Amino acid sequence: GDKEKGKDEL
Amino acid sequence: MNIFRLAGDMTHLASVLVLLLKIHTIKSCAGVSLKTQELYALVFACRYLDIFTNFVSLYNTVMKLIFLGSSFSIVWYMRYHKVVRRSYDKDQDTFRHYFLVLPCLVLALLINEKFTFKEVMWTFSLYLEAVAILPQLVLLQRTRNIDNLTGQYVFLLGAYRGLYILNWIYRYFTEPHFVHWITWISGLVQTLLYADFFYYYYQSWKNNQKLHLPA
Repeated sequence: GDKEKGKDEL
Repeated sequence: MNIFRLAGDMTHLASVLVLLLKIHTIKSCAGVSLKTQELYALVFACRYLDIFTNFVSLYNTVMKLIFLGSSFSIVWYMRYHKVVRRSYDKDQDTFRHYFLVLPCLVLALLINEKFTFKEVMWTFSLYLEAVAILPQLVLLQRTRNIDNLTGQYVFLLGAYRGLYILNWIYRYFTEPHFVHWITWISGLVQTLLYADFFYYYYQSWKNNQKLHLPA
């Protein structure tokens, strides 16, 4: 979902 | 991936390489805070719990491995290497870990997006990363005389944070629903902690002088 999208950052 | 994010990751990588270079080639860790390095190792260990279960890209996995490997090897060098550990300013590096770790853990348990183990650990790593530089800044303030590599290390870390903020602004306007308050606020706090250091770094660069911090 959208909440998980930032998880592609380090 | 946008240019700000890539540039941010590259300055982050460069900061770690500068530090490893200093430790590995000069065999000295003078002016480097072991407390900060241990906190970073903890930050990466908690944040990358999903490294083998959540595949994003080869780039992400490789970078995660580099950050985990480099942070733990820096800690190892400073604690156990027979030459390097002698240059560690133990008496000056007195910041207590738990002053930072405990409040961050409590905050992560209270303020998170989802109350699961992985999510709380991830949130804890964001809060802890925001303040992990504090022992290093205190040590710089105490020793005052900062060698070029240590100055560049802190400068590159600060640049990485600044670039990540530009990356979030870019993503906010280009990706629908890109809203991450926890990441943004802790990232902003982290960047602000570097403001004072940046001011003196800029002054010394402008006047072409060695970096000195005021007492």
